[in-house]
Amino acid sequence: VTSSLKEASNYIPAAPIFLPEGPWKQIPGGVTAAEGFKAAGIYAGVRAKGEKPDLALVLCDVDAAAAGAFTTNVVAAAPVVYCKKMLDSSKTARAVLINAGQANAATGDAGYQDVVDCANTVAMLLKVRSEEVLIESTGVIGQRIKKDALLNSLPKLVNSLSSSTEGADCAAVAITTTDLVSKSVAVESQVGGTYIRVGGMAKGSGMIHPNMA
Amino acid sequence: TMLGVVTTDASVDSDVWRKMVKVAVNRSFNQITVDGDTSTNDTVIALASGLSRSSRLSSVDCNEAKQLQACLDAVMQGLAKSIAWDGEGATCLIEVRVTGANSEAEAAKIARSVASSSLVKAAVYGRDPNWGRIAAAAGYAGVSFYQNKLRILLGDSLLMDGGQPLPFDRAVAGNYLRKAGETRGTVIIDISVGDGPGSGQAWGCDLSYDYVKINAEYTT
Repeated sequence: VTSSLKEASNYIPAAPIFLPEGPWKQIPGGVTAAEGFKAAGIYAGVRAKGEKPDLALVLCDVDAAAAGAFTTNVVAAAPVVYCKKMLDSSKTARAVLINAGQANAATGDAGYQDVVDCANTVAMLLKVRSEEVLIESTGVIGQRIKKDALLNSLPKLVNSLSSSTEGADCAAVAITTTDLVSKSVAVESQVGGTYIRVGGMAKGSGMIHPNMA
Repeated sequence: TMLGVVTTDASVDSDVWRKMVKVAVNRSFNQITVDGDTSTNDTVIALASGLSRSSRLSSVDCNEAKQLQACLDAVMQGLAKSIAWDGEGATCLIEVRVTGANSEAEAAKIARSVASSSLVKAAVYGRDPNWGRIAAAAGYAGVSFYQNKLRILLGDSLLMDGGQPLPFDRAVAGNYLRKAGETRGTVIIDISVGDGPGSGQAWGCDLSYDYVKINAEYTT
């Protein structure tokens, strides 16, 4: 994981995070700061150019209450259609797989089957139900994901999962496309007298005017 | 495209969590803009493990839920602002704050209208304190307000009050924009549209020549 992080940080630095002021404290960790989460990011050969990490996985040790917000663009990518369907039928999820390179949008039935194949393989490797694996994709529109490269890399990705800050940072780099910086943040605060943590990662630089629901 | 994954160890019912995530997304990711193009892939997935041993939240109205909502808002806003800051070709982040609207939704709509205006974004890149473009973008947001209550501040420079343009030090206001651009800093535009309780924010970035260059070369 450490060597992966060195590799990842060679590609892009971390973004400055503009947290609003409030009764919370910024802490290291991103998506792995909260109890029960692991993450990984590796180079899987999915990108068209370069060797920046391009495949990320976030795993929860238990069934997690799951919520999603998705583009309201009528031309929605296959992973968007898939995730909406899964969250309509299940209130929980265990994992999120994210690839950078191809958006898998406007790819028709074949693109949707690619998403199903990816979710099934991740579920098999993690020994969870397929419905509990969610998928996000980003990259060039109109291109299907490089599925063979992606599927072949999944065992390494699963073996790289870590609850460390490094795992979160590698994942945050692996989901970037034209981003100049990776985006990752976590906070700790009290809810009803108990310390809780909230963390996250994001990507985005262009084609940005979200209208999610 | 913007993607996000948010995690927490707070213990919360699924239905409550979904309502909280919707509110936080509307206050953060849905309030950013770089180029006005809505992606086919925009997605935020939020997972709550419940492993913190906090008491389980089963209502959005209790104090504990409000505390968690505030944390969720903060994390998503932090990430959303980083996306706007990293907008293709951008030299600075633009933060638009609107107060005095009739509701949070109306204020947010005005803020996003200003943040997404190509003319406002180009003026910021040109280091031009162009209050007219800001006023116009607020005016076409689709929210009714009295023009004679419009007030516009650019950083510390008051450019318009009571709907009237004011004399201001153009060099000071221009330098404010220039410094933000040179340091990858933040330009703050404060707008008041009346006496209502609604306030909201939106975030964008300036529009540079590089935006066209990047997207002329990134093929579909």
